[in-house]
Amino acid sequence: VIRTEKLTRAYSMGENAITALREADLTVHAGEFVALMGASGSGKSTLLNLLGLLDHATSGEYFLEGKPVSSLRRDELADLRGRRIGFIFQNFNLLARLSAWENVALPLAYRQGEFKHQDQLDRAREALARVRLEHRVEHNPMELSGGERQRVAIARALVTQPAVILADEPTGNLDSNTGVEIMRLLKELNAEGRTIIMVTHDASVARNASRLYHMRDGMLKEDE
Amino acid sequence: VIRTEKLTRAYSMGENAITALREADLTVHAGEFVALMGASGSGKSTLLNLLGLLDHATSGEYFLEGKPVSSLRRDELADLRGRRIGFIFQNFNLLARLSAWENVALPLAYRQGEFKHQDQLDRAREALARVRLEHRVEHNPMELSGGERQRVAIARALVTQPAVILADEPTGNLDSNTGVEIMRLLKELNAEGRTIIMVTHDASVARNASRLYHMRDGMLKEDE
Ligand SMILES: Nc1ncnc2c1ncn2[C@@H]1O[C@H](COP(=O)(O)OP(=O)(O)OP(=O)(O)O)[C@@H](O)[C@H]1O
Ligand SMILES: Nc1ncnc2c1ncn2[C@@H]1O[C@H](COP(=O)(O)OP(=O)(O)OP(=O)(O)O)[C@@H](O)[C@H]1O
Ligand SMILES: [Mg+2]
Ligand SMILES: [Mg+2]
Repeated sequence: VIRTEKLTRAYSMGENAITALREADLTVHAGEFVALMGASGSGKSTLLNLLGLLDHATSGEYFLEGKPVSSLRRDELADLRGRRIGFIFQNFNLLARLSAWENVALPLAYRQGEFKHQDQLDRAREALARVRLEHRVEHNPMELSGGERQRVAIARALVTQPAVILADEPTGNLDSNTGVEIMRLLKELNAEGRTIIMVTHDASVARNASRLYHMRDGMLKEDE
Repeated sequence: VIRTEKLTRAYSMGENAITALREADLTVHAGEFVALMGASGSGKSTLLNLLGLLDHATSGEYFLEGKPVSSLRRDELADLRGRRIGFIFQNFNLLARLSAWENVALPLAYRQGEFKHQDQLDRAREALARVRLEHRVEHNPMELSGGERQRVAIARALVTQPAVILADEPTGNLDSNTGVEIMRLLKELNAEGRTIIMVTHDASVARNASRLYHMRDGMLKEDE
């Protein structure tokens, strides 16, 4: 369902170029659970942002469900991003002026007219209950702990029931017990048929996946 | 050097009150290295923010270097906060429009006229080199990875050579190797005589400390 060929992302800064991702070849089949590890700054978030259509590559190609992403129009990309992909950001990306449930319902609210207010609230409450935050539904991000914000970000990624879940350090701010619960949730979702690509620094978290990749200085390599 | 008596922090939300910290009694002597663990939402950041003078308690008292904090004037508090305490935030709190080195130099820049521009740049570069970011000095936060931002936040906390370092999840976004390097740095600083209070979810990180506290539903308890 996901295939990249020599995917590259470089940034130019003055006269220097920083190649954050170098010719990455990745193949993930529908329903797989893939983990990605590597040192800080090695290019993991860069790859994940490309896969989530949040960024565009400098060169190389990315095929999502068979379609080359570079040939898609802006509205087609936006549609794929909104309907097929759930993204858990490393730094959460919550909106400070919205409550937890409104943040979670945002992907639904974006789909003009498709979900009534009560529908959005019900689905958001349900997603928040799955990450044990039913008692924080009305809090806004500044009134939540670090791990609570992370869980809101997780709930938001799940509310559209996406085919592909891209998780960037989903347990980085969680105590080990809460982390285990989140991994159990991700395994359930994977068992339902959803494809999961997860970046993590924690080897015990990576063990939940069926395949492991490593990144080093922008280069991707599968573990045997 | 740090002592709290029945320190309490509650938030009122409509008719409900959330007691994030309940009557915490903590004693830390100069030069100690204390770790604090506990579930997500248990009150760790709340306690650390009170210790760092970033928040004020609802009741109870906090004695910093013998002085009851509730009796200090605003300028005295600001002075203590700027000179004696280095704070590593769980969510980094970097300024998006400043480069890494400018973010690190901010605590020095605040001390009107004390540090010339070149002085600030030198000290910031040195602090960034200690966290292995000498090659990212001019990047601004949006051009840095999650772990790089965390390391900028760490460097900023150290640039004033503080007597007390309060670290909230200092390795949450770091791969294990980089995490080990940061812990080695903190142990060095502790060996130099600085007091460290560190919140962490990682038992192997907590092991670097000489004392361990646990928090649960706002209640603080020392491990025996
Ligand atoms: N906009 C940008 N301009 C220049 N360099 C950038 C930019 N964004 C990222 N980088 C650099 O690209 C490299 C890879 O970043 P990336 O965020 O992918 O790392 P990562 O593997 O996710 O790291 P971490 O584990 O710390 O989150 C980093 O060294 C970073 O400094
Ligand atoms: N401004 C606020 N208003 C209401 N409740 C709040 C506010 N700030 C924090 N809380 C609540 O206080 C509790 C403790 O928060 P705190 O940030 O101290 O937790 P923590 O132990 O640091 O958690 P984590 O490990 O997830 O970072 C949380 O349940 C949170 O929802
Ligand atoms: Mg990252
Ligand atoms: Mg916290």
